Amino acid sequence: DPSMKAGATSEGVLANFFNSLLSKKTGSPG
Amino acid sequence: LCDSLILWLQTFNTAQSCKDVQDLTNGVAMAQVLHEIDAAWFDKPWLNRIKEDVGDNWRIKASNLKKVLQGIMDYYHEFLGQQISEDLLPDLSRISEHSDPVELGRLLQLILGCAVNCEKKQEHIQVIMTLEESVQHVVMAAIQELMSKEIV
Repeated sequence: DPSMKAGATSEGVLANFFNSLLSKKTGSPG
Repeated sequence: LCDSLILWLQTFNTAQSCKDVQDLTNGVAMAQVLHEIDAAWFDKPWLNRIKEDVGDNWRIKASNLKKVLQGIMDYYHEFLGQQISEDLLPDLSRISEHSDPVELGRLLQLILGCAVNCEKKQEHIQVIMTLEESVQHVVMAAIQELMSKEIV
């Protein structure tokens, strides 16, 4: 189902982004 | 941006209500959120300088917003080692006099930047990940914009 695939992709994008933020050193610029 | 970041602000435990744009224009709720984000930096003496009994006095609103923005700029400069790009800076007079949601959104975006870079960032990021997906997308875009315009 394309809509389910799109939803899963969107969740994946969000999870990847926020997890990458978590691994960034505290106080350091991007 | 403003609506989504107001929803994010509501996840904080502030004495002042963060229901809508009007609630935020006096600067009190935002100052309380900053205190929750980093109480060592935005400490009690700093928070006590924000006047709570504002009513409709736009001058006091403007003064509070100026203190909030100055506090944020100092945090970016001293703790994050960054200068905030000019095009990310909000027009505070439009917030205090006209309750402009666009300019308020810019100020909230800078507060978001403090939250996702502070010592307790893990806690704040995990809270963001519990928000509705559409809100998370807006928050992600806001953070990406901050990162793309960083001046070290």
